Amino acid sequence: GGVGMTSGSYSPPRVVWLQAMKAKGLEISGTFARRGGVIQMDVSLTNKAMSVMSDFAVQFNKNSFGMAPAGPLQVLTPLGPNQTVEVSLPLSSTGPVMKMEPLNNLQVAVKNNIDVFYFSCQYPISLLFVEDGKMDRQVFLATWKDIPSDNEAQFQIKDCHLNAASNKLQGSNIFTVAKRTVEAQDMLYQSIKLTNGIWVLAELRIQTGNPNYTLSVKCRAPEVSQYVSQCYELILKN
Amino acid sequence: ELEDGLDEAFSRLAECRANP
Repeated sequence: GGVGMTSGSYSPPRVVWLQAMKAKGLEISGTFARRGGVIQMDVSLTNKAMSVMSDFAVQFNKNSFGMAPAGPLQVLTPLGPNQTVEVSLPLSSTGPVMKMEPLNNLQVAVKNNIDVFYFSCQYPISLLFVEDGKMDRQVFLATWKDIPSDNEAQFQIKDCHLNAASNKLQGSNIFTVAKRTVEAQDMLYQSIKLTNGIWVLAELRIQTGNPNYTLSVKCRAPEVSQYVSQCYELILKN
Repeated sequence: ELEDGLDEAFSRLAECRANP
């Protein structure tokens, strides 16, 4: 896979979302990014048909975190055969909400002068990690204690070879609230806040000389925990 | 004093989690 890391938040590798053969010659590929607190869908539209394409527009179905286009799909000139245009579509997270399976699924409709086409894609929920997600230390301790252990999920993150995990995670708005070293284990206590106000608390355990990290996640909405652990994996390995 | 208390509480949490 591509290395989607610039300075800042993790961005996944670009993938083809809609194949030309299924969309009368329109190929759509793309990725997502969070830049300066704004979620963006970076889309490439390629015309693989023999006629010009125009009148592009986009709509999302309701989704788990209320992601919705915050503006029009700006394709300013008609797209000739074999041409590609790159568009950055800003997204808001205040649209209509409906729980999807998987939770991070997005159903998209794109229209042009020829027809309407549909595709699904998945986004890393780290797109939804906000910049003010560092929890107050006292609140962290109280919340950690308050969330029942039934709501705790544990994950192994294998083959990590990093010496600045904390900095790397902070680039994607995973904040270290406290760090302690106990018997050659670094215990990092971390907080994340999602755009919908859900807080996620985590303990990342890094043993000296052991490339396998242990991540424990506590959240009042435990269904998000596995998606958070996927983000740790992607961020730490990219 | 509060800060000292919080430092101490995190140390206890880490100890307790590392050696349950």
